[in-house]
Amino acid sequence: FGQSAEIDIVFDGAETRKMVEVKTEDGKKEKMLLYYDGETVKGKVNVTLKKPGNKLEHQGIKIELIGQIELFYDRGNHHEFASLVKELARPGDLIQNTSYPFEFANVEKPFEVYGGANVRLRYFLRVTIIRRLSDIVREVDIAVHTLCSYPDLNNPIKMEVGIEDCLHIEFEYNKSKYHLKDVIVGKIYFLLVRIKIKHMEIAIIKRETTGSGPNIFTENDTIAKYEIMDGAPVKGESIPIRVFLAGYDLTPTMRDINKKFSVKYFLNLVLMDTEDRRYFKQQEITLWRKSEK
Amino acid sequence: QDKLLSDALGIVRSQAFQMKRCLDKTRLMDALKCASTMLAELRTSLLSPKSYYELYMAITNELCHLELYLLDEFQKGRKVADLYELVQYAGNIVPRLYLLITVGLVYIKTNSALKRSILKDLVEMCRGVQHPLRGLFLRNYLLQCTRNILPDVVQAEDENEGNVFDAIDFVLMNFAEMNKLWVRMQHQGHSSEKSRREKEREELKILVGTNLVRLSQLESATLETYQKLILPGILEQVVSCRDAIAQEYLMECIIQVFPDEFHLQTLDPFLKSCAQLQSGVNVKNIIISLIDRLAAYNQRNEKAAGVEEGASVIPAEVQLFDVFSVQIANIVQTRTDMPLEDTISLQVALVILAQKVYPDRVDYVDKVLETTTQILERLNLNNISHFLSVNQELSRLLRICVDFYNNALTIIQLKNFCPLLDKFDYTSRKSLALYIVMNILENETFIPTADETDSVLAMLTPLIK
Amino acid sequence: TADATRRLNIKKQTLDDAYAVPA
Repeated sequence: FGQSAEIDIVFDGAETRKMVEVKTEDGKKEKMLLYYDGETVKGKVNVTLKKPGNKLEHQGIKIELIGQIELFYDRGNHHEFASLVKELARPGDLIQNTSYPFEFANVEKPFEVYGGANVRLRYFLRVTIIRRLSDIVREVDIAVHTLCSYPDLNNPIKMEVGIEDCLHIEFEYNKSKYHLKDVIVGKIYFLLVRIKIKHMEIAIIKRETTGSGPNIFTENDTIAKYEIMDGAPVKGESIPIRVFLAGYDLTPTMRDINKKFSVKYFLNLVLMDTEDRRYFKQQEITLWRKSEK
Repeated sequence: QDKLLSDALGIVRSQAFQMKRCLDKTRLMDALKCASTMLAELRTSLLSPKSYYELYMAITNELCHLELYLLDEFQKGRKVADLYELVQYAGNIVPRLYLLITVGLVYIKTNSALKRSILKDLVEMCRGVQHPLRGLFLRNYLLQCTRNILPDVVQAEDENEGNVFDAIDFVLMNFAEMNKLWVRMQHQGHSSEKSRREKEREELKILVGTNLVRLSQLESATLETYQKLILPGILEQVVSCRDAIAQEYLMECIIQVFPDEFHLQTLDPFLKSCAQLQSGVNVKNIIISLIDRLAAYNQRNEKAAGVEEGASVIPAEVQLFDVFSVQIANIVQTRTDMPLEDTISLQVALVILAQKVYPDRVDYVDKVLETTTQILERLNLNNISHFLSVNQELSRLLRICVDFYNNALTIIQLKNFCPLLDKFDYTSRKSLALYIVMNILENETFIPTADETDSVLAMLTPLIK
Repeated sequence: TADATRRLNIKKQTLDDAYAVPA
C-alpha cells in the first residue's frame, strides 16, 4: 500500500518519572510511567515516515488523553470518564519525519488505574493520523495512582463474635484504614473455646464488583493467607496478629468508581477445627495509598 | 515413625544443602525460602516427641549456618534492611517464628540497643503456637538461642539493652507458656493413652526445666531478686498448674538449680507451696531432697569454714529446724491424704536434719519424737504391727537416734523416745531393744547411776520380761 | 524495627484459665 508512518510518544521527564507495573488484560504486568491527579502530561509525538521521500496525505493529526473503564462482560463499549483532545496538525501532507509537542495541563485523573478480573481502568494517550482509508493510531498507557492524606478518622476495629456454646472470640485490629505499606497489628482474644481448633489464619480478600442492577459480577480473590495460630488455645488466651502489607499485591480500596465498579478488601479470620470445618469472620478494611515521600 | 522421620530428615538435608548453596551465592531471599521449607517439616503432627526432637535438632543445627552467615554479613556492614520484617512474610507460623528468632538473635548480637524490644517481641509472638509439642520446641529454641545474650546487669546504660529484670520477665514468661503447654499435653487425646502421654511428658520435662536453669544463670539476680521475683514467679505457676507431674518435677528442679544460700532464705514460701501441691505429688521426696541438700551444704561449709565440729554454718537467723518442723507439721496437717509412712519419713528427714546441722541439739530430736508420738496418738495407733510398712519407717526413726548418738545415756534423755517405743507391738519392741543393747555393747557404754540403768532397762523390757 | 515489633496490649490470662482443662 502507500506510505505509512510510525508514531512514538515521548513523555517529558520520562527518565526521572517513576514507573510502576500495571496488570494488563492478559494478566501480564506492563511497566508504565506514573502520573498523579492534577499533574500535567506533556511530551512530543514523533511521526516517522516508513518510506522517506514519499509524502503522507492525512486529514489531520490529533492526540487524546483518555481515561476509560472497560467492563469485560460487555466488551463493546468503554466508559470514558476523561477525554481530552489536542490537534497537532491540520489536514495536509507529511513529507518528512516530524515531531509535535503536546501538553495536557493539570489533567484531572480522578481514579487510579486498575487491572481486575472483570474490569479495567486505564489512562492512555492516543495519537491518530486521520486518513481517508485507514487512520494510523498509536496508544500508550500511563499509570495513575490516587494518593490519600492520612485519614482523619481511623478507629481500631474491635468486635466480639461467636457461635453459641462453641466458640466465642473478640478480635481487634489496630486500625480500620491501612495504607499499602502498613502493618496490621491485632489480636484474637478467646472468651470461650469448645471446639477442637487445629489452626487459625487470616486471609486478605479482594472483592471486585462490577456492573449494576441485575448483572452484578463479584469476583473474590484471596491475596494472602497468613497463619496466626497453630494448635488450640484455651479460654483467656490472646493470640497476636501482625501482618505486613507491603509484600502483597494490593490496590487502594475503590468505591463505586464512576458507578461502574468497586474494589474492596476484607480481613477474613478463619479457624479450622480438627475435622477441617471452617469458622470464619469477615471484616472490611479500607486500603489507601500513601505518598512515598 | 522411623519412616516418617527419615523422610523428613531427607527433606531437611536437601533443603539445607540448597540453603547453603544460596548463601554461598549471597542469594539470601532464596536461602530464606529454603530455610522456610526446611522448617515447615516442624509443622508435622505425625511424629512422636522423640522423633520430633531428632528432627528439631537436625533443623536447628542447619539454622546455625544461616545465623552465622547473617552475623557475618551484618558485622561486615551488609545489614539486610527490614530482615526482621521480611521473615514475617512466611505464611506458616512455625517456620516464620523459627526464622524470626534466628534473625532477631542476629539483630540483637549486632545491635544491643534492640535487645529489650526484640526479646519481648519474640517471647510474645511465640504465643501463636498453641500446639503443645510444637510450642514447647519453638520456645526451647528461643531459650537456646538467647542462652548467652540475656541482659544480665542490674542497671543498663541504655535501657533499650535491657537489664536483668527484663531477662527475668522474659524467662518467666517463656516458662509460664511452656509449662502451660506441657500441662495441656496431659489433657490431649484419649484417656486410654494416659500412660503413653505421661511417658511422653516425662521425655519433654527438661525443655520446661531449662527455663529455671536460665534463671539460675543470671549472675545479677541477687538473693532479694530471687525472693521477690524469681521464686514467686515460678511457684505461682507450679502451684496453679494443678498438675502432679509438673509440680513434682519443677519443685525438684528449683532445689537442684538454685543455690542453697537462696533456699535457706526462702524456706517458708517453698515449703508453704509444698503444702498446696496436688495430692498425687510425692511431697515427701521433695522435702527430703531439700533437707539433704541443706544438710550437705552445711557439712561442706563446716569443713570449708574450718568451723569446729557441731557448730553450724547456717546463719543463726535461719531457724532451719524450726522452719522445717513448723512447715512439715503444716504440710502433714493440710495434706490429709498423705500416706502415714510419708509422714513418718518426713519426721525421719527432720531428725536427720537436726543431727546433721545441729548435732548437739538433742531437744530438736526429742521434739520430732514428740510430734511423731502425737501423730500416732491422733490416729489412735497403738501396738503397731511389725508387718505394717509404717512400722519400718518408725523403727528407722528410732534406730537413727541410736546410731547417731551411739550412747544410750543420750537416748534416755530423749523424753519422747520411750513413749514412741511403746507404740510398737511386742516383736518390734523386742528387736529395737536388742538393737539398743547391741549398740551399748559395741560402744561399751558405761551407765553410771541406778536411775540411768533403770531407764535403760525400761527400754529393754521386751528382752527382760 | 519499631513497626516490625508492634503488638497490641493483651489481657493477662488468669492462672486458672491458663491451666484449665481444654473444654
